[in-house]
Amino acid sequence: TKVRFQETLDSVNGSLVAMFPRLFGGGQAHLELVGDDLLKSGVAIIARPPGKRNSTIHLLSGGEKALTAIALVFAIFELNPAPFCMLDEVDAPLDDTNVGRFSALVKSMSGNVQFIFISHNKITMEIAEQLVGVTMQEAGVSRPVAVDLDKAVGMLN
Amino acid sequence: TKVRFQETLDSVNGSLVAMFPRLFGGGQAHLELVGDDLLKSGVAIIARPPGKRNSTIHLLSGGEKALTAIALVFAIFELNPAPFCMLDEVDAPLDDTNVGRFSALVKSMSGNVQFIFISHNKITMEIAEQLVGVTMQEAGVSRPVAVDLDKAVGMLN
Amino acid sequence: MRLSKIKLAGFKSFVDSTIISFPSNLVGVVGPNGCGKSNVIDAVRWVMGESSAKHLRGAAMLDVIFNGSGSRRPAESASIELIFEHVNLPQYPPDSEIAIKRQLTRDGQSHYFMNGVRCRRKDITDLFLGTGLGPRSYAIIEQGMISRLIEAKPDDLRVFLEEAA
Amino acid sequence: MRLSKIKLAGFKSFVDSTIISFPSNLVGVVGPNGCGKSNVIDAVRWVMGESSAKHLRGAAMLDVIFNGSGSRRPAESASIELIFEHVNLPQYPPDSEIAIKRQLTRDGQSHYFMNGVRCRRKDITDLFLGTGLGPRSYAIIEQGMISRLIEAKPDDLRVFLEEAA
Ligand SMILES: Nc1ncnc2c1ncn2[C@@H]1O[C@H](COP(=O)(O)OP(=O)(O)OP(=O)(O)O)[C@@H](O)[C@H]1O
Ligand SMILES: Nc1ncnc2c1ncn2[C@@H]1O[C@H](COP(=O)(O)OP(=O)(O)OP(=O)(O)O)[C@@H](O)[C@H]1O
Ligand SMILES: [Mg+2]
Ligand SMILES: [Mg+2]
Repeated sequence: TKVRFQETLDSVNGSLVAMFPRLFGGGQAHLELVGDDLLKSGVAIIARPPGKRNSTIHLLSGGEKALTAIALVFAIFELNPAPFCMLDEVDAPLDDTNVGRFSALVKSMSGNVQFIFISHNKITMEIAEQLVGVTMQEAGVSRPVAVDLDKAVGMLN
Repeated sequence: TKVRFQETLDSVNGSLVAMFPRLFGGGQAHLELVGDDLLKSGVAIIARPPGKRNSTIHLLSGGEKALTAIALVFAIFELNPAPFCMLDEVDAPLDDTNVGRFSALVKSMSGNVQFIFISHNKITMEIAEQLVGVTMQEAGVSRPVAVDLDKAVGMLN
Repeated sequence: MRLSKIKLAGFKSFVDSTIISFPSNLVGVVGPNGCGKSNVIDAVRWVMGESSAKHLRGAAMLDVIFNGSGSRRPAESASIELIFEHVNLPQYPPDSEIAIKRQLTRDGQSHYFMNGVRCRRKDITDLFLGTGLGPRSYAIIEQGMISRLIEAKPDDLRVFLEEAA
Repeated sequence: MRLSKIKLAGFKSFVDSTIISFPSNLVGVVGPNGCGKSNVIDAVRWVMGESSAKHLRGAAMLDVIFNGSGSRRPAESASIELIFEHVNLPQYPPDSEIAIKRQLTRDGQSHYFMNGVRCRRKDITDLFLGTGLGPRSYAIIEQGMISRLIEAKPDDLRVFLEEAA
C-alpha cells in the first residue's frame, strides 16, 4: 500500500497543479507528505495564490481557503469522476470574481458530470439549466416549486 | 458563584427572548442548563424559528444556526455593551430577507455602539455610513482605498 | 449513469409525497434559509446507506422522520427513492434505469429496496462500488464541509485522500 | 469611547505604514478575497494583548510580521496603534483621547505603549477591564466563529457565557 499511496499522491498532485490556477486565475498548489513515512504520515496542502508567497493553508484568507478546498475536490473528481456531484453553498465565502471562475469551471465539467448545487449567489444560479425552488409556504412543510432565474432571485427576498 | 451564574443565565435569557424574534421575524429562543448542577452543567440553546417546532440547534439549517448565534451575541451585547463591535462576514450564510433584518438591527444598535463590519453582501454595505475598501493592487500588499457604494459593489467583481 | 429523480415522503421537512426531477446536468436548488434545501442532500446520503444520525444532523435516526409542524402531526415513516437512468454497469443491460429506495418506520425498522424488491444495505453499497458514489463520497459536499476540509489535520486529510482517490 | 483610527505598519499584508480612520458608527470594510480585511481584525486583537499565534492564524508569533511578497522583502518589525476618542474612564479626564500600541521585532521582542510611553501588557488589559473589550471579547466576531459558536458543546458554551456576561 506504500506504492499505492505514493501513486495516489502523485496523481492528485498532477490534477491539482492544473485545477488550482483555473480557479485562482494563476498561482499553484500541491500536496506534501508531513514526515517521511509513506505508510503513516499525514498530508498538508501548500498553496500559493497568484502574486503571493507560498504559505501553509492556515495563513490564507477565508475565501482563499474555500477556493483551495474546491480545487482539491475537483482535482480528485477529474481522476475518479463520479456520475453526479452535489454541492451545498460552497460558494458562500467567495467574492464575485471567484464565484465567476468557480461557476465557469462547474459549467465546463458538466459535459460528463451531473451537478446539483445549492446556492444563494445569483452568478452561480445563472449557469443552471434548471432551477428547483424549495419553499415552505406552509410553515414547516417543504415543497418544490418550478422557478425561473428572475423568480429565483426574487425568492431570496 | 452559583447565584452569579443563575443571574447571568436569567439576564441573557431575558435579552435573548427579545432579540431572537427581531432577527427571525417571530419565534423564540432560550438557554437551558444541561443537567441540574448550577456549578458545572453545560448550556444548550433551544430555538424555535417561526412556524416550526422547538428543536435543538443541530436540526436547524445553516442560515438558521448563524442567525441564532447572532441573536445570542447581540443579546449579550445589550446586557454588557462594549464600545465597539467588529463583525467578520457573519452574514455569509443568510438569505436576503435575513440579511435585511440583520442589517436593520445593526443600524438600530449603532446609536450607542460603533460597528465595524466586513461583508460581501450589498444589502449590508448599504447601511454603512462609511465604506473602507481594501485592495492589493500591488500583489501581496494591502492598502486602504476610499470607496462609495457603487465602487464597492464593483470591487466585488 | 445520472440521477433523474428523487421521491421523498415523510423525510425531514418533506412530509407530503414529493417528486423532484433533474432533467439536466446543471441543476440549481434555491430558496430561503430553513426551507429544506440541505434536507434534499441528506435524503440522497441516507438512501445510499448513511448509518450515523449525527451525520444527518440528528440525535437519533428517527430524527429523519417528519416530526410535526404548527399544523401537521408527526409522520409514521420516512421513505426516499432515487431513480437513476443511463446506468451502464456489468450486471445490468446497457442504458437501463434503476431505482433504489430506503424506508424507516417509527419502530426503528429500516428497509432497503432495489427496483421495488427488498434487498440488503450491502446490495446498495455494492451497486455504487467503484463509481465514486456513496453516503460519505467526496462527490457530495455538505454545507460547511469545505471549511472543515481545509482546517483538517494532516492525518485526517490523508484519510480523506485515501477514501477518495 | 469609540475607535477613531488604526495605524498599521509591517503587520501581515500591511507592509507600508497605513492609517485607516473610522469617523462614523457604521463602517463597512469591503474588498476581494485575500486582500487583507480579516488582517485588520487580527491587528485589533493583537494590540489588545492576544498572545496565541494560533488565534491569529499563524504557526508562530513572528508570522504577524510581513514576510515578503513577489516584489517586497520581509519587514523587520510589525506595529499596530489604536487611537480611541471620547474615553470616559475614571483615571482619565472626561472625553480624552488614548493611543495604545504594540510592536514586535524579528528577535521576538514585543513591547506595548500607552500614549507613546512604554507600558506592560497588563496595563493594556487593565484599561479595557469592565468595558467588554479584550483580545477574545464577544464583541469581536472573527470569520467562521459564528458557526463554531453554534456547534460548540454545552460546556464550551457555558465558558463563553461566563466570560461574556
Ligand atoms: N424530522 C424533521 N421533521 C420536520 N422538520 C425537520 C426535520 N428535520 C429537520 N427539519 C427542519 O428542516 C429545516 C432545515 O432545513 P435545511 O437544513 O434543509 O434548510 P436549508 O434550506 O438548507 O437552509 P439554509 O439556506 O439556511 O442552509 C429546519 O428548520 C428543521 O426544522
Ligand atoms: N505575515 C504576513 N506577511 C504577508 N502576507 C500575509 C501575512 N500574513 C497573512 N498574509 C496574507 O494575508 C492574506 C489574507 O488576508 P485576509 O485573511 O485578511 O483576507 P480577507 O480580505 O479577509 O479575505 P476573505 O474575503 O477571503 O476572507 C493571505 O493571502 C496571506 O497571504
Ligand atoms: Mg442548507
Ligand atoms: Mg476574511
